[in-house]
Amino acid sequence: VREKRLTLPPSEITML
Amino acid sequence: STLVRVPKSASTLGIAIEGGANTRQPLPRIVTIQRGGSAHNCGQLKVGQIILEVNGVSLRGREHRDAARLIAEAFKTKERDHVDFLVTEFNVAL
Repeated sequence: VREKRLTLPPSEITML
Repeated sequence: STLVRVPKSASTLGIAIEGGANTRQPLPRIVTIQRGGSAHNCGQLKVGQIILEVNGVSLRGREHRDAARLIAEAFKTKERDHVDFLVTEFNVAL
């Protein structure tokens, strides 16, 4: 599970 | 989790979010609260909280842009003078 999480990309940040 | 009602007391909501489905942060997390925005004026939202629902609509499974659009539309609509956020301090998403 940990390895899979590390492969996910970071997210962009949106100002609302 | 906590329900926070944010009155539309300023012209902006004033939060920045990161995260969404298929990212390392599967539910949107508040990363900034801008001074003078509606969220800051409300005083109940905090940096680090995870947004689970907006006006009763779940953000689970929504990608970042979709979640951001939902929040923006909730703030923009004239149907309500507030936005309800269901938030949690914990990263429950997975």
